Formats: sequence, C-alpha cells, structure tokens
Amino acid sequence: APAPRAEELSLGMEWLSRFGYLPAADPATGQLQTQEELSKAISAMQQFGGLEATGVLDPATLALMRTPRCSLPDLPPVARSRRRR
Amino acid sequence: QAQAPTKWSKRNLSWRVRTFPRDSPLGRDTVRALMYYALKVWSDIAPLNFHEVAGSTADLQIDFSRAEHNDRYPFDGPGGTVAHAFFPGDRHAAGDAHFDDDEAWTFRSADAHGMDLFAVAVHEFGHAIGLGHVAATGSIMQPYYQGPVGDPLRYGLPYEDRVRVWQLYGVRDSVSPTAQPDTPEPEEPPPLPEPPDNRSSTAPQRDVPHRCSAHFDAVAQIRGEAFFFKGRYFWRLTRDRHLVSLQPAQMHRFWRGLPRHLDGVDAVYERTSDHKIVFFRGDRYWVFKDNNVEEGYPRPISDFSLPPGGVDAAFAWAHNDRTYFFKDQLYWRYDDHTRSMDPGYPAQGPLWRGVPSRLDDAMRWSDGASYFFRGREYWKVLDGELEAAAGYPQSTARDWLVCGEPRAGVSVGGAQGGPQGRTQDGPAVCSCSA
Repeated sequence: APAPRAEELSLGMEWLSRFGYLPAADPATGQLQTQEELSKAISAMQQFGGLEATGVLDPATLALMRTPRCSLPDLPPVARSRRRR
Repeated sequence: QAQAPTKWSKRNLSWRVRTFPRDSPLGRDTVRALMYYALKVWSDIAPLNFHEVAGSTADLQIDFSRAEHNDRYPFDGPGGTVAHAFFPGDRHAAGDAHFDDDEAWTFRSADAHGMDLFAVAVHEFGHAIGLGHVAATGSIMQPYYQGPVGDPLRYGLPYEDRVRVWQLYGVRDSVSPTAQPDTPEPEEPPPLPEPPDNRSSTAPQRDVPHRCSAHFDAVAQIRGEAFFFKGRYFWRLTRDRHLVSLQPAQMHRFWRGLPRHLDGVDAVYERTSDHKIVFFRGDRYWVFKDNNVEEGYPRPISDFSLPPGGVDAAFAWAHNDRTYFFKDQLYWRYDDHTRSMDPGYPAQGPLWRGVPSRLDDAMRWSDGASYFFRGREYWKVLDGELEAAAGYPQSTARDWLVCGEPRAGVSVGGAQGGPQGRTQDGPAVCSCSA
C-alpha cells in the first residue's frame, strides 16, 4: 500500500489514541511512539474491525477509521504508567 | 471485548429524553417511541425494567447534543462519532446516552446516508447496561455503524449479545413478549409511525416453536453442550444440562453461513476427528468451524458415499469411534478419520435393541450414555451396551427441555424418572454461564 501521507498518519494516530489503541497523547512530551508500537496498535484495530492485520495504515484501514461509529473506546484506555514501565 | 465495567444493582431504571434533535424530521413522539423500543430489546431478555419519567431524576438521561457538550466525548459534526453512552459505574453520567445532533437521524428510511436512530440506540443502551464493544461482526455492540437493523417491533438481538447480557444479569424468566405476540404488554407501548409499503426485512416471528410440544428435527452434543433444533430455531443446554433460555435462538443468527431460505436441518453432529460440526439438509451438508460455515459448502452427501435422499440422523458413537447415519430402516457406519464408509453398509436397523429404527436424531452425552430421539420421546443406551436401558422411552420435553409432565397422548415408559438429580417440580432453568 502507498505510504500514508503525513496528514493521514496524524489522523490515524489521533484516532488510535481516541479509541484506546494507543496511550492518550502526553501534552508535556508529545506523542513519541515507536514504529513498532504504532504497528501493533494498527494491527489491534484492524483485528477488532475485521480487517487483515497488516500493521500499516492501508486504504481499507483509513476507510474504516472514517466510518461512523460509537464514541466509546474499543479497548480500555492504555494506562500511560504501564507504558513508562 | 473491551472490559465491560460494572452493571446495575437495581433492576428498575427510569429514563427520559431530556433534549430532542433540533431540526430533524423525526417528531418527539417518534424519538421517544424509538427509545422505548430500543430499551425493550434489552428488557425483553434480561431481568431489567425500564419506565419513562418526566422529571430530571431519571436514571438514564438521553440528550441530543452537538460538538463539545461538557463530557469527555465531544462530537465532530456529521459522520465520525455519532453517539455514546456511559456505563453503569460512571460517577457523573451512569446510564446516560448522548446522540450527535449533527447527524441526519432517520427511522424506517431508505435514505442510505441517514443514521438509523433505533439501531444506534440499541447499541448505546447496551453500554448503558454495562456491555462494552466487541469485534464480533454479527454483534450489535461492535463499534462501527452497520446501517438499520430492521423493524423495531420485530428486532431480536444476535445470540452472542443475548449470552453476554445473560452473563451480566441472568436470564429473564418471563418469556419474551416479542416472541409471544399474544402476551399482553404491561403498558400501552408508544405508537410508531406506520412502516412504508415495503414491509420490514425481518420475518415475523410467528413461527417460533414451543419447546414442550416440538418434535425435534435434530439433536446434537456440540462442545459438551446439547442443541435441540426445530425449524429455524434451536435450544441450547449447558454442560451441566441446564437450559440456557426458555426461548429458542434463531439458527441463522448463531450458525453463520446457512442459506437464509433454509427452514430446518435433518441432522447435526460434531466430528470426532477435528471437532467441526456437520449440518445435513436433504442431499447437502455444511461443515462449520465453531459457528461459522467453512468455505466451499454446501457439498453433496455423496462425499460420505451416502445415497440421495438425505439422512434422518447422524451420531458419532465413542464406543467404536465410528459415525452412524440413519435413514428410514437403514443405517450406515462411517469412519471420520479415514473419511470412508465401512464395507457392508447399509444394514437393516435397529442396531440397538429397543431403540426404534426410524430416528429424529441421536447423540452421546457427557454421562457416557447415548440418547436416541424420536417424536416426543427418547431412549437411553448405556456406554458399550447394545440395548436400550429399562424404563425408556421417556419424555424429551420433561427431561431435557424443562417442561412439566408430558402432555396427554405421549406414552412414557416405566416408573423411572428422567436423569438423576432432576426435581419433578418446577422448571430448573439456569442462566447461561459459558
């Protein structure tokens, strides 16, 4: 799949945080995600949504992110303290 | 499934639509009626009672709001997030539901771009009683909007959603009014605008069979649980032989991939070689992995070297690890491991003395015995025996489906009651645990 544009990447990361796949952005340090963490979060979202777990923001994944949905997160919010560990 | 926190400790919950959609074609009465029916979907199957109130003390406050509206889930205009609700444990807004007033809320509308208010409300009230999101594609609790779910007066929850709410609150012991149209409603339900001339897609559930008078099409032990099939429905008993619900589940909603027009099955069994589940109807069969049909089915039963005409019953006998197929007076013996029919079959039944040749179905149960079903009766054959146990046949309805004494006209064998441990008085329905 063509690499997502910067704007799609930003949309994707905001979306993944909002619905519990990534820890909420940390206003002090900003959102420093390793590529591996991002890929894992994308795979988790793809599995939950019944997509192939490619781990990248492919067109099908971006389309699902634009689908009308419930505001509540799919997974319990990822506790930042757990991440720091 | 996201961790679904907490549940209501009380069973009577009040609700109120506090703010309505501003410039929506849906009138206030329609919105209130849709909320009533969306809540009723859950109270039909769980021991919860919802009643509308006027004051601001309602347990479930329902609002139509826009953008930022003083909670942690601001809306985002048309599309995107369309609604949310708060779990029972939420400190400030437990049970409240918010709908995005920027959406084009519709009801019984062909408009593909609108947002079906009933479908979304059922989902949100699932959260309000404690259910989280699930990935299951058939579930009403999956996070993505999937379009309208049909007529509110006939909508029935997918089976997996029922099981999850039963795990939270247990089974509602009164039969579901929506499945028994003649049950008087406790209060006058609010009117819904007439449906357009195209009738709703979901078939009326007037064909719901009653478990106490049914002759079952098929009976099977699947993953340790017993399934009794009748028409488009089935009942399920847990491993310890407790009926999951007095009401049957809709076969197509749980066994995914059967053709919509299929109005029943002839036989079902779990293959011992790989634990897949085989459904027979006429000259065709389907293989399921868990409750999803596998690619490439249906296939012809000639795969089993069976002649055209279908089977009445199928049964995997653990005693010799063979699968038996029955049709009229004949039976075949099949090896599921080598996928071949044993030589010298068909043979003339019955194989087990005292058991009728013609069967509806048969299954092995967790007590090691085999059970053979025909009409409203069943026979028990102890493990390794070739003869029906004394005192059989007995009443299937009474011993398996928690019915009273068999109806007049059902001949029941000797004095022995049904399986040990079953009290003769009152149904012992137990809510689902698995």
